Amino acid sequence: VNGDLQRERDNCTFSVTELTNLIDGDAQKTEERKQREEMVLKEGIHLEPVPAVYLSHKEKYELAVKKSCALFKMIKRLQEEENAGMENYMAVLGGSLGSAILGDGNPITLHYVMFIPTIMGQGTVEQQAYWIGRAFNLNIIGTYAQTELGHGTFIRGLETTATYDPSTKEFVLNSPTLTSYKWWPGGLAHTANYCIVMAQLYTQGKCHGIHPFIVQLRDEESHMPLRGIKVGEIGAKLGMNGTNNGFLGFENVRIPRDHMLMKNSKVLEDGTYVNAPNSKLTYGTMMFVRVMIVNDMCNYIAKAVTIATRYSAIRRQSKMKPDEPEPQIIDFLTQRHKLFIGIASVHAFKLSSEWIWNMYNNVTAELESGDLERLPELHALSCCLKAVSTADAAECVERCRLACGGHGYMLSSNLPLMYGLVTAACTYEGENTVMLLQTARYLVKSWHQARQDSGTLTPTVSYIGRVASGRRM
Amino acid sequence: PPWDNTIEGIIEGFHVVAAGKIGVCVNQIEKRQKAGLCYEDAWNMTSVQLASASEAHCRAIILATYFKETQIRVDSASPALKQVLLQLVDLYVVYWALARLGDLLRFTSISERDVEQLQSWYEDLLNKLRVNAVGLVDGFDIRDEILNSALGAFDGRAYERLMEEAMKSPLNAEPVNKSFHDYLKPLMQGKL
Repeated sequence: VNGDLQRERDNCTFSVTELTNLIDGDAQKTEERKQREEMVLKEGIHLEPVPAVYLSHKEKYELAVKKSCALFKMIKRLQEEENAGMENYMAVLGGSLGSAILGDGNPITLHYVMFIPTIMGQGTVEQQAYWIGRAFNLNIIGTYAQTELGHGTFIRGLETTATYDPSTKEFVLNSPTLTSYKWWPGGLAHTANYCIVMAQLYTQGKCHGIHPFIVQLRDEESHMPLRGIKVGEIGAKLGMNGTNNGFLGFENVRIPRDHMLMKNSKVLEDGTYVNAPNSKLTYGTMMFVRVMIVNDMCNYIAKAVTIATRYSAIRRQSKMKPDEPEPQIIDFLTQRHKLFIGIASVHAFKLSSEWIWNMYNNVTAELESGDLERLPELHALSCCLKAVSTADAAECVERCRLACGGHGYMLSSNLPLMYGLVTAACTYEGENTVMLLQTARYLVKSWHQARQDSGTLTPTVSYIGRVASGRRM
Repeated sequence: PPWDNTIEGIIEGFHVVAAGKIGVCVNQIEKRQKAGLCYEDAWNMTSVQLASASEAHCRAIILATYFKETQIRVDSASPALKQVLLQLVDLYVVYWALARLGDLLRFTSISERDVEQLQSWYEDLLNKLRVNAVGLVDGFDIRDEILNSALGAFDGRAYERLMEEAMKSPLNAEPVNKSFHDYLKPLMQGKL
């Protein structure tokens, strides 16, 4: 071990193991995490004879598929041997471990992070019984298509249509314009053979807004796109080039009535539309993903600040005093100013994500009992927390990269690749500015409520009522 | 209310800022509506401030949550670790106070002297945390294979690893690349 770095470790005033246990939750969880990491890494899936950075775009995808399949084969074994639950998928797939194995994106992630959770959250019991088994066994590979070439965060603007035909008891899917083509979903281009498509539902001549439909994209044997399905890859991106992001257009594609996920809203055989108890219910999947995103940001900041801090302990540059050797660059206050906020941010976001996750579970429990009181508050909170955590993470990772100077500019530092992964999070699952403005709607409503003194404010905005709003007012 | 230059005081200050910003936005929207704009246009004209008010709201929540949850978290920690984790909370709160000074000056009664104190406090924290910086990142316990970085490996052999990674470049597989014969040599011999 580098002498400078070892000296840092010798001088540390607290037990690092105690801190690790605290971050994981306790010693037991640390042990479980280490075992999981050891089990996954000893498979050697992450090893690359030639670094992926030197491969072509096409080769990168082929490598990503190869690694993903090896990873899921291992997860399936995990499931059989230890009867692993969803959390194991998340632990292996999400966060550091997943991105370590699949570096620049995984073409099957959405199968576990969006396709399965959406069916669980919005499918009827019968639909779950039919689809979940096949999905967990990887007999089918799914993805989730909502965003279109012309429409993203503004979901109500989506143009893809699903029109109910009572004579055949089918939905007919169409992409009326080029801007209505689905654009972005991971795994959509060449990997998935099924897809959950968010489309405007039309029945009995009336539009009932956005609803989820399961559509088969490719033949299960030949993997050829089915008739009326126009699908392909969207091309090279700033990062995540292993994710196989695709586009998808429909031309009179017919699907059976029971391919609309009907846990909330329904279309009866004669075409009658039965409304969902609350349109907010469909936010479930999106909120779950946003809470996951905050957690992921912790992992990325932790990795970047670990790299930059260790590097700052071994890198010596520029004499501080003429008669002394070049100091470690961590001795410069400006270097600490760049790094230490990143270390603190990991803890701040980790505790915040755990706190909002507990709140999400409490609110979801209330949802089941029909109490929607705190849903708007949770929605507003998940929006701004997603925006702030991703923006801070992108800034932290970039600051860590700059703190490592030219060596931070090397792809072998892993900081540029990490920046590509983190900065994407500022846009997907709700573009940050739109997220902040959605939260602002709730804050303005709360302000009016406080001013009219009509009813108690929910806990996270109660300060509005409590605080004399500063000198300006 | 008088400014309280403590962690709790700063967090309260962020709540005042958030409430103040929201209040200003509401006033701006109402003023624009009185001037004849419809609500949607008034909202759009105020949206830069609205986004900023949301960020202030979220910042106040993160600061409060981080401070509160750490108080709970360190209950079971050893005194040495407790001290470092509380220093990190202080650093985070004071960092953001300095980063959002404009808002604090606008909506609270923070003074120049308070600001000087905050700046010194921050720099002292950068000093105190120096000895534990590597320990704090080692505490994340991220394996080299997951870090996947020539600069950040546990053994600190950054220079050796940078060179090892460089040698993996396909260009280093041969000392003379074929483009020399196709282009460079003819160029240098005036035959291109």
